[in-house]
Amino acid sequence: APDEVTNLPGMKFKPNYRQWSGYLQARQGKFLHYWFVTSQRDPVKDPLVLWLNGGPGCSSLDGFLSENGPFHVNDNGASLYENAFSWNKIANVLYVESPAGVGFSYSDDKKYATDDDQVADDNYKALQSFFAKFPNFTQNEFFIFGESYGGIYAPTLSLRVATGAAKINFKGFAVGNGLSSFALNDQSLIYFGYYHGLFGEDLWRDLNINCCEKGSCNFYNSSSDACKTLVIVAFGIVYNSGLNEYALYLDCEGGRRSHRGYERTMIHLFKNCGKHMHTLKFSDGAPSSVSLG
Amino acid sequence: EVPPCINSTAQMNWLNRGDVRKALHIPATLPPWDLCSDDVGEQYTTLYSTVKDVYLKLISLGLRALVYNGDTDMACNFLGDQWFVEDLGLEATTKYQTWIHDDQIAGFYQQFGNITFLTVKGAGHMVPQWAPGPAFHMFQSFITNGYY
Repeated sequence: APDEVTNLPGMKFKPNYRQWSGYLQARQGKFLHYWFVTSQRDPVKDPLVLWLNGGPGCSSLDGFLSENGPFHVNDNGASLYENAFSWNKIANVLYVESPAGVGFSYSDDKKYATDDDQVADDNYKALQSFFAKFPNFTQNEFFIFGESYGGIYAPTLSLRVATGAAKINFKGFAVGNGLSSFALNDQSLIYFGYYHGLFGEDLWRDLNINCCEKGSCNFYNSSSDACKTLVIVAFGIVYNSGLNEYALYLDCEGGRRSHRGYERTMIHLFKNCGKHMHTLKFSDGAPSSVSLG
Repeated sequence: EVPPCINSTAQMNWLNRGDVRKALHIPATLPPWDLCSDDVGEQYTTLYSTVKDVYLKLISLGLRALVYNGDTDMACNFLGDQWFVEDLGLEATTKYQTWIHDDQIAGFYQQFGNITFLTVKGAGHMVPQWAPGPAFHMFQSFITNGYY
């Protein structure tokens, strides 16, 4: 098979599974890089799992090389070590870098503007391209996993697989720390932040005074400017004060660098106050205009 | 550059070695690998402010679903996804209860027919990275439709 990976620099162990790395055809001129590892148990009988990281714009090779893949990269950036809890111990796992423009995926015309539905369509085409390369796997039970913004990628692709013409033995989907609703993600973060001790009484009282009425609070799209400003202060504490927003009780690796791609992700996550995110990014704390009383 | 607090230097250095790219059949003409793409993120259009209707269609087609959250993550916190699953309006078929891994409480879960909401205690955004054992257990239970 042209895409089979037969040796990898830095691999000092002999894998007991096969692996392929190459390109799947999405829309005309769009090519998604895939990396496929067979199950270490029974590739014929074990399920096939598609893994998608989110972003939007981040690579599923993070899932492979840092999360659930069969091997990870040592800190020296040169040698590999085996992952004892690899998900390909019991499943065939396919990692796809999506959409085009992410990681090693590309578009002939170098045009990378896209949207949720187009990504789902491209992922569906890429999946059919995968099954054309590996027809034996059409019988295996099939699952789709998405993480983070993959909380939108996974269900939208799942709907195409479940209702599309392609014969795929689709059984279900899973979402890890997914974005499923902007409103609920915003609303819940304020409670999460306060009850994890990030805000203190002044800000919590001001949030309640300005965002709540008759016992119901709206931290997502309040019409009150005071409420919006206080919510932005709260988000600033979560995302701009030096905490590790991915894991509250872990240090922030590599200091407080910020990736514009990441910040845009936050803007996607917090659509309504996203335009202020840039201001927050360059300020150390609450914008000067806000008095916390 | 990488997202804040995430150090992907090692993968980046390995993936951008010429012999690794050759072994992975990556065209030499492509730019270096990065964890996230500005090109894509900058021009991306979000169409779904919620995927509630998509979930309801998928559940009605008899598919199985798992919504899991590392409970120390703040980018997509567990409470928001718990409220999302509860807001689907499906009847709960189990109580909200603990699940055990290696004789320790690994988190909590509740099932609503074919959809399960599950937390992984102490894990962040990338659950398999920060709780590999419980994540594997959860994965195995889901794909075999077994007990958590």
